[in-house]
Amino acid sequence: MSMVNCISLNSTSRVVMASCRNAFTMVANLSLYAVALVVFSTTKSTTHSDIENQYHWIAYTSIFIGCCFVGVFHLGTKEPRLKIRVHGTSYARISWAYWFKKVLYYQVGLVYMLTRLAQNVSQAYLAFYVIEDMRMAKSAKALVPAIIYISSFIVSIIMQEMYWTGQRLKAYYCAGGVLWVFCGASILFLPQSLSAFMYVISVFIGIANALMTVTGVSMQSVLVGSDLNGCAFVYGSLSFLDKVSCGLAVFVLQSF
Amino acid sequence: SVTRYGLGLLPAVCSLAGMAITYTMKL
Repeated sequence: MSMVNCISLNSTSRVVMASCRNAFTMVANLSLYAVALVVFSTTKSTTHSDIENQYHWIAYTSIFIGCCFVGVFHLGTKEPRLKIRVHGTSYARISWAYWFKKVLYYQVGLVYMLTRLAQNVSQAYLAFYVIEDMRMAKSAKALVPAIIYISSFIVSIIMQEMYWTGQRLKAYYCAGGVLWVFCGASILFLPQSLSAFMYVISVFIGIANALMTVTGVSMQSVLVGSDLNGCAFVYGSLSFLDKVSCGLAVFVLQSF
Repeated sequence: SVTRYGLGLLPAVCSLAGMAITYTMKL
């Protein structure tokens, strides 16, 4: 994520790369479904240990594919420092304190944290909701997240074709936020008899997730600007904040 | 139930808070 800023200083290009990254995150999520489908269709499960083995195979295969792509990334990515020299940016080290003095750092940090919180916590509870609350078919446990990923992928692709400014980032973030508010309210009051409506809601959840995530990550790019030597700290610290907050939110919810 | 709060209420509140902060930002 922080390397995106080293590749280009252009704000539109940075948003395009953030949306491209989001689209491929969805591809990665969907590929796990393909792996699971292959494993479940090629192996038989009659006992508890057979099912355990199937899940072991899904885990090993996905880890192996992930490692292959890490290898491709490390071997195939050119050193971004070469491009920084073209832009004429200095190598002067930026202190951590520099970011703490910026109001925008706290604003972007909170926005990113809240966005990831909405996305991650909702994903964590999705399976329980469709099975335990809505009493939907077991296939819904896989189908609903898949619909979310597909709609999120499509929106991420569309977002690559647009021209981006700061105001547009704010507007599209708010559009995603409004969608999530309506989706959240629908989920909160959805009766069991209308459980099929969850498939429609999941389309809008996917759209809202893509809008908020891409613009939220792009706001970090705006914060970094041309201070490229500090971008790893910005992305690292905000991602840390997001992970801690998600853990705390699930802990608090589970305590009920 | 807790799943409804986790999937419905929390994301909605987070989105509202996010939008409010975005409004104060100077991008």
